[in-house]
Amino acid sequence: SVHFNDPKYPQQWHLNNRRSPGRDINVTGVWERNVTGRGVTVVVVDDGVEHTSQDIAPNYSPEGSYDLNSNDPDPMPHPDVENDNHHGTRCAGEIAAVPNNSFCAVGVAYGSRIAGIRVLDGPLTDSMEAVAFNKHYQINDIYSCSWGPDDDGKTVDGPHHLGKAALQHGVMAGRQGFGSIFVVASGNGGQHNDNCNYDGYANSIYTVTIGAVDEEGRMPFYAEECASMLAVTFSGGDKMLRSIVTTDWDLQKGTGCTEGHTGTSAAAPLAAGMIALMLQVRPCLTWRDVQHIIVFTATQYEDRRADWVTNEAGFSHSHQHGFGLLNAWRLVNAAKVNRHSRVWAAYVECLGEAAHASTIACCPACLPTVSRTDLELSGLKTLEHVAVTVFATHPRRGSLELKLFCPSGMMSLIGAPRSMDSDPNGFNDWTFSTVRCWGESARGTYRLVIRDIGDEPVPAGLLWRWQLTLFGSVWSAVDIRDRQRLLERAMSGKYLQDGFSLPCPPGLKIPEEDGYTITPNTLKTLVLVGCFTIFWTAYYMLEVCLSHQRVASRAGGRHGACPRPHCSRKAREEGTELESVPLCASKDPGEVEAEGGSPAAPSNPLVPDLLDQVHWSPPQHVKCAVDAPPQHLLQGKEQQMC
Amino acid sequence: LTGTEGPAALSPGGLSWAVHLRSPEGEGKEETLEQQAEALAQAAGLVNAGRIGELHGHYLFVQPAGPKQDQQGEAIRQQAEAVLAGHEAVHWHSEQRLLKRAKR
Repeated sequence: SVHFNDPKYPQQWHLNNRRSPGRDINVTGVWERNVTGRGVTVVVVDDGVEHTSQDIAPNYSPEGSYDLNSNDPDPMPHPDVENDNHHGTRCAGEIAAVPNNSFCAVGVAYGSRIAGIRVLDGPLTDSMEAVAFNKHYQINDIYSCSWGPDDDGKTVDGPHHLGKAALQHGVMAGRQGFGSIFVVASGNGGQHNDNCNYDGYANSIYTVTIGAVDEEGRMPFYAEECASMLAVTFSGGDKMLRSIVTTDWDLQKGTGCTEGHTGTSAAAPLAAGMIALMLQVRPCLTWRDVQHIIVFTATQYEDRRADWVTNEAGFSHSHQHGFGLLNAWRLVNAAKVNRHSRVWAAYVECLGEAAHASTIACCPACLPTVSRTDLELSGLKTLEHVAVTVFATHPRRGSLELKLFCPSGMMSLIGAPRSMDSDPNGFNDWTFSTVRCWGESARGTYRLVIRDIGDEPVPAGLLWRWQLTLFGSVWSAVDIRDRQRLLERAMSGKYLQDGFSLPCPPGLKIPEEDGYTITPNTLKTLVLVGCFTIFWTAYYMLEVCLSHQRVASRAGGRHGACPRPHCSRKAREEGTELESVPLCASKDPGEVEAEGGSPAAPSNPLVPDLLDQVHWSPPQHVKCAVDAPPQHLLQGKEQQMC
Repeated sequence: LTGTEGPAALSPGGLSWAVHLRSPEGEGKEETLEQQAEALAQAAGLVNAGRIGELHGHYLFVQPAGPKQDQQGEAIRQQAEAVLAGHEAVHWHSEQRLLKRAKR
């Protein structure tokens, strides 16, 4: 029953696939129930957002926006020589393009507000990333990041110290304490044999790592695999397959609409839009609730190449597709009934010291056992993210393969070999992570197996230290199964239809640093205006004083220091009278002209009239009285006159 | 940055450091931190560009604007590193380097 007059909507197969039914994000039923992301703000952290676009403007949130490249509040993209700064606008259109405006297309969460943080169009530092991740974090609910370190198959990089701190701070203090939701694209390095576990944003436990599948549900040529991937959604594939239709900028070669948006860049905003739909029906979902619901509702589908494995908790995961395809209907219905009661727990097992550095080839397995007693202090029972931090040296980093086995035997390829990575420095405390053991018991023996698959005759790798960190909840395996059943029961949609709602705590009041900054140009303008005002005031005062002096000298000093200006015929002739009247007199200039026909000040009837009124109330025609505070008028005669 | 100028505007292509100051005890902590940051930046020959976003106690110090030569830059770096490394209020500091990030 959903119809829009946007000309490209019929081509937005990812929203409603008529050619291959089912191969879309299943969102129309959610829209039919008025779930469109209303009340939620999504911010695109990218190269800017053309917020004047017809498809963006009505939903644009200037309050959530900022330009960190130019340091002003307007994230409008700047045209560049490569015609390349359309990226953020395209992502924004996928999320919140306005429907029924007869223009281009429709966003997944078309009722949400969309903000932009321009940060990718200039030099970028750790501190700038940190600012971006927390910018307006009480306004922006979801941060959509379709970018990351180079996907060249040889880079190992991610958020640095400040970026990590900002991500952590965002999930703790952002969104009134429910936690900012960070959605990141998993990477386009498939052709370079890259793996998203070498991308620190994808590895981070604070992010939702989203991969791409094409219209046929397969991993596209550009996509990367990794153990830290949470889920996938649709994007473009090879040339024979359709890409994502979305809003585009209209600068340079842009037409305002494109049919060619693709890559994992195009997948992450769709996920961000679906999360916005979840937050509309349940605004108090925490950042961990969102991750849990994705794990519980993502759907595994038939794809033999995906190598699906079902873990001990019953969740299927693939290094290619994470826990499966995101489904808007399932996400929203699960969000509606979700109760967040899980305490987050972490347990750190430190292993190995420099003194015990071992040759990787000689020590393929390290076996820490985590007992119930070990976990008692933290309360951790079931796993979410498992992180392994490694300090290892090797003359050719790409020759190393790292596998982590959870106590259940679930294997995660946390460090895939990369043929192009010839870095001679190894891993300097790099943290790999996996989500493949989600919901499994934390107790038992973990195995880290490192293999040197290189051709070098003498294996030269050394493992200096490694650390296992378990993140999870106090839920037991039974709790997990109960939750699975509860969420599955909600999939009929009955809770969406019944006006059912669980209570939501109000959240914390967390003050935000005043983000408004005065740009140099604004500052210069203000200074100029200020100078002009001061100059004009001085001129005006001088003019008044001079005219007063002239009047005083003519009147022979009979009225002291403040003669009435309208007494001066000369002043009237010079045109200064009108300006000086409101300051000292109580009459409208027009009235003065009409009533004060005589230039002789002493006999002017206005002065005694006004001064004699003890209980004075401002008459309509008295301009001075209207402008001035009443008490001023009740002061002494001298003050009344001047 | 919460200051009036971003890092690029204050010191285009210049050196900059992120500094994490130890939180002082008692009331008026934020003011004390601000004052401490100002004094420290001055001692290091740098300009305090303000707090880094929402990160409490984190400040960005930048090279003062103006014409520079490579040798001057190195001298500024050495002075800044020496001051920041030796100051007891500095919990952590790091010179800011350009990151390479790609749209996907």
